[in-house]
Amino acid sequence: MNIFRLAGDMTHLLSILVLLLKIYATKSCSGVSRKTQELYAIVFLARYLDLFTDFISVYNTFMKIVFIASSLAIVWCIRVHPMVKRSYDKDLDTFRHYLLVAASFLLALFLHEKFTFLEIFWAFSIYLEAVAILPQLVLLQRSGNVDNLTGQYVFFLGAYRGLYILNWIYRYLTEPRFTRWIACVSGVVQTALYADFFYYYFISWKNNSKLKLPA
Amino acid sequence: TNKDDVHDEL
Repeated sequence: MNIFRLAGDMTHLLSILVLLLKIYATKSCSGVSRKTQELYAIVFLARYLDLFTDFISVYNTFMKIVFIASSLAIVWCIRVHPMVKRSYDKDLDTFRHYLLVAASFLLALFLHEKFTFLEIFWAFSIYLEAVAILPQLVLLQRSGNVDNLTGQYVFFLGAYRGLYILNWIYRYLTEPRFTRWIACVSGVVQTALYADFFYYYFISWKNNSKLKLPA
Repeated sequence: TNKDDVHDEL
């Protein structure tokens, strides 16, 4: 565990807390893509199947359970909670996310570390996580205006990915045998998807104005 | 855990 990895995990946790806070405080999920949240729930459920087979550390197990529970809680809020559900605009959230699931699974069947159940689901979760933010980014671009908390949620999520890249560079330099191409290449693709968002986020921050994405 | 393992990451 290095400082980049820890900072990455913490910003990831922070992004989820910001999202839960937004939903809890405003009793609304406007601007939040249910499809992205469902994809994250699938990502965590598929990746942390090893909860039952491998023990790495208390920290690792605890965080896995937090990520699974929080992602399911968010999906539950948007789908079931009567007030939150009402604020969900499904006409804006039209990304065909099942295509991402199908493509990621197909890719995992061909590109994986080992042909085992756990490894295929691990690779699937890595590929799906790389593209899971797409419905959210498309929704934000469509609606144009981004409220503060939703903007911060995406910002922290992007920061988490950036820090994980620094973590891999650090590990590559300090651990001679660190070469895990599936995670690293997917991670770079995932981070690149945030580039556009970050550009507008920093412009609005610099000008001290509301975050607006061009249509 | 293996030094070259990313499975310890979240």
